[in-house]
Amino acid sequence: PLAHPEHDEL
Amino acid sequence: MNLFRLFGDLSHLASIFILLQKIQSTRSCRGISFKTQALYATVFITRYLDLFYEWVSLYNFTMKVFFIASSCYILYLMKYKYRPTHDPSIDTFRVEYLLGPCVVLALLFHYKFSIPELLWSFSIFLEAVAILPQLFMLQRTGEAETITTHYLAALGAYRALYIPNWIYRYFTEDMVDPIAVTAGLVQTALYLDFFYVYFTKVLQGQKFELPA
Repeated sequence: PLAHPEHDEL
Repeated sequence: MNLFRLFGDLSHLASIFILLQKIQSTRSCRGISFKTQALYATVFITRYLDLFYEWVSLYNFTMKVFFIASSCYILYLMKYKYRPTHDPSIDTFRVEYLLGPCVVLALLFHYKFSIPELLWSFSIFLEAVAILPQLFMLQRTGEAETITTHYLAALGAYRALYIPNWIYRYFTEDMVDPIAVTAGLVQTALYLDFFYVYFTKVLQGQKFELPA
């Protein structure tokens, strides 16, 4: 889960 | 999406409407730091460039467009329409002390060495400290209009609500974004002093005044 989280938050 | 994040985003939206309401109703941007507002516009533009090539959801898209547009509109109001009501002599925080370290931090901490990812990291770090010129101004003048404090409270609430959102996502989606979480914790911590005065004074019906 630490690898490149998606930027889906504002 | 979870309720913490939804209410956080709604609180962020509310903060912008409160700020617009403050400027329009008093016909003045007195007490608002132009530097902080310019930093927020920078944050949104550098972070939401993915608007043009990445589709997340209609919600995500609409919010991004709104945040970029409203932050630019606020800059326009402060710089042109209500320019005479802005006093640069009390908005003296040196933003280069924020921008420089944020560039360095973005070069050190990022998920991928690419322009959009570096800008994303930069915007996350910059957002964490963008409120400092505003808080510095508040500290200098020692008081604030009540509506300005509601603006800051809504902005602080947005950040605070993202913390339970991350905890929730950790347990339900096994998702952690260490850069966003670290910067977010710092950002929320910057509001603690303000929140203390807001809860003990403004919400008790008193004026926001800092002890001399």
